[in-house]
Order: sequence, then C-alpha cells, then structure tokens
Amino acid sequence: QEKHKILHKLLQNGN
Amino acid sequence: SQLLVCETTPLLADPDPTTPDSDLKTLVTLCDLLNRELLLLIGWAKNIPGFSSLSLPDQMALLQSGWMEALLLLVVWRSRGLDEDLEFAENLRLSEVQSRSLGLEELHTPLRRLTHTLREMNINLEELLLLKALALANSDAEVLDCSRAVQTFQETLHEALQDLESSTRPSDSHRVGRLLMTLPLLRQTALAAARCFRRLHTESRVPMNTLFLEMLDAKI
Repeated sequence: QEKHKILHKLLQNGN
Repeated sequence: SQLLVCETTPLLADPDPTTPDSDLKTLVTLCDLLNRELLLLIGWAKNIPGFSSLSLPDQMALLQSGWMEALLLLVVWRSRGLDEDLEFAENLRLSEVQSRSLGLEELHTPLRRLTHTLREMNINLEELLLLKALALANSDAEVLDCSRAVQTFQETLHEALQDLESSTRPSDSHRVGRLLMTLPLLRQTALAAARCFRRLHTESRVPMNTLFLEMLDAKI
C-alpha cells in the first residue's frame, strides 16, 4: 500500500 | 440504473495552447486526459453497488488490475461510430497512422477490432456499463483479502447483465456469453497499452502524472 499511496489515499478519503 | 446514474460526462482533451503541435504534445495531452479519466474512474468504482463494501486492499487490487480495461472500453464505446479512428475524447481522435507515429500501434488494431465486434452486436450503453463494471470485478488480482466478497460482487454484476438481457432480448440466449467473450481481447489490449505507456515514459521521456505512473506500475 505504501507503493500505491495515491490510490490508497483516494479510496480512503473519497477526494 | 445505478451504473447509468453514476456515469459522468466524457472529458475533453486539454492541449497546452502555447506548445506547437507534435507527437510529444499529443502524447502528453493523451496521458493527461487518461489521468483525469482515471481519477473519475476511481470515483465511479465507489458507486458500483457492492464495491465500497469490499475491503480497502481488495478495492485497490481490483482497480490496479482493471483500470486500463475500464478506460479502454470507454474509448471503444466512443469510437463505435467511426470506421478507422479511435476517439479518446471528442477533440482527440487518432487515426491508425497517427497511433503508429505515436508508438501506440499495439493499441490501435485490437481496439478497432473490439469496436467492430461490439458495433456488430449493436451493444447499448447499459450493456457497455455492465461490461465495464465486470471488467473491474473480474480483474484476476493475484492476492485478495476476501475472495468470497469479490466473488459476490462479480455475481451481482453478472446477475444484472443476465436480468438486462432476459428482459430486453429474451429470444437471444447467447448474448450474455457473447458479451463476456469480448473481455479476453480487452484484457490483452489493456496489458499491451500499459506496456506501451510505460515504455513511452521510460524510453521517450513522455511526462506523465504521478497517479497514472503509479497505476501503470501496478499493472505491469
């Protein structure tokens, strides 16, 4: 997940 | 109905007006467009019934594996009225010659083949959106957190496609199968596309957005 941090953030935050 | 509601208006390409036209400019414009579509796609996935109930790692796994297929299916849909070109956006169409010149020939031929097949089938928007959701759900991600939940997600979409066909084309019992049989070529083309774009970044130094690169890396 660290490697794919933008996707992770987008899915988690919803923005 | 939910898939129809959450589908967004197609984006336009946004070429830099201060840069003279060149292959590099077209590629930069194309990658910028795909990156913005990718952002919309991530938002779209969350609206597919059942997706948000999956675990975060599984949501990531499905998107990392299926995003290019979902984006290319939209290109196929937009290109259905054209004979030879691919329509990435209303203001960004590529002929076969242009695609070759840009280093995207591996994309052009199979996408036109797929466009032709779906056009021959007279595919409608409801079917296309279900195929797009199924391409994401069926992404063969290697490691899943909860494969049972992903399977249920796939089954819900499959049932929706079966319901659609049995209510709109009750006499054509092979249609669901024929639609699903277009997915292998889509998967193969998406992988070729990801390799093409990665190569354009590493070898031809085409600048690309961080999210786009992150997703390309996850795909290859």
